[in-house]
Amino acid sequence: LQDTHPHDEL
Amino acid sequence: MNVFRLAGDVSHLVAIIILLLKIWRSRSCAGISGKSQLLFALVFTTRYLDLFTVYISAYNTIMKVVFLALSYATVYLIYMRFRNTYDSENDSFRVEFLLVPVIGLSFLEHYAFTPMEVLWTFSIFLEAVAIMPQLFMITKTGEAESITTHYLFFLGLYRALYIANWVWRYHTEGFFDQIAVVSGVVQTIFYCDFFYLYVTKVVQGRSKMSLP
Repeated sequence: LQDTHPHDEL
Repeated sequence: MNVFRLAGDVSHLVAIIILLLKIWRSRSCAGISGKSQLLFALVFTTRYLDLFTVYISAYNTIMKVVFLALSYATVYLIYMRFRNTYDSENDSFRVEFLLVPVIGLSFLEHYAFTPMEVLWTFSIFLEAVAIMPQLFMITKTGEAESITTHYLFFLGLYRALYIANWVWRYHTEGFFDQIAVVSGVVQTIFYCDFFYLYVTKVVQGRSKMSLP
């Protein structure tokens, strides 16, 4: 499921 | 991680804890918009679905779980435990006026048309406007207890610090998240009027904030 955008903020 | 981001997250946490403690200690949720708190619980739920798919850091995971737990605890206190003190009469903002455009916008503008991404975008847009029932309630009753204004202050501070974080990240790592930044700026603007009232009324030693 790495195709989702990595959102590293809360 | 930079100092603005960390301070922003801490402010957010402080805001949520202030509200929870206020309700718990006073055994009352008078003056608090249950609708805003329900919307924030929905924001965290739809945004943090990636808890199950991607691991970013221990900090990220722990903060997400804490925010989720605290927001559900707040909703529980308002709608279950102290529901006889809930001022539903003045919490009359029509939430569908927020939800319908936000759902529509998240289908129009997103990074990828996948359920996770659309829900993430929905949560970003919804967070930008989720405080409106609370601000509406204060406008309607014409006053807010100082503890409620401290809550709003820290919530607004969190937003302002996130903008500083984005400026920092843009210059140091070239990071630019258009959806988050645009709605983050919109969200911060909603607090400007409140910030002005907070500084001129509450900080100068009045116990309640009354609207002029």
